[in-house]
Amino acid sequence: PTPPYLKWAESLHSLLDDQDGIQLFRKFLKQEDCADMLDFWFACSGFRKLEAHEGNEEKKVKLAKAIYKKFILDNNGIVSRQIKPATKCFIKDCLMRRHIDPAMFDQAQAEIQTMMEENTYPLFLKSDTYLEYA
Amino acid sequence: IDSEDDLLQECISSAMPKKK
Repeated sequence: PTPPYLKWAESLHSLLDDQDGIQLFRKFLKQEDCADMLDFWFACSGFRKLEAHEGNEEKKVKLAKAIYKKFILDNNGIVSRQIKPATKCFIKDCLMRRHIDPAMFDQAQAEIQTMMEENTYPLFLKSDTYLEYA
Repeated sequence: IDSEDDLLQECISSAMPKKK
């Protein structure tokens, strides 16, 4: 069978589909001061998965605000700097109108994902962190 | 503030793959 660390090199998704892979990638991102990108990516996935049963509406609003506050509001944050102004406006607008949609962070997540795919993920595969592990 | 952080952590964990 293919060892997990070889699978991680196939695609970002195979890496993010494995707990050990996530842990190692996070360690690398932390050294590069951009672990927030990974947290944001998972927060967006978790938000989308929140089910719409009763009593959840308040939780959704609270969570959407928490995600916005932690990752997007501060323009100097690593996540905020990678997200397009129009995307940020869209999210802010959803929050202000309390129009909480499961897909409201999808575009922002896609932008961060592209950034990881084109930048941090290839760097990770070449990093000492990964090579030593492998 | 704590509960906001907890909520965020819970959300992040919920999206992670389960241990195989």
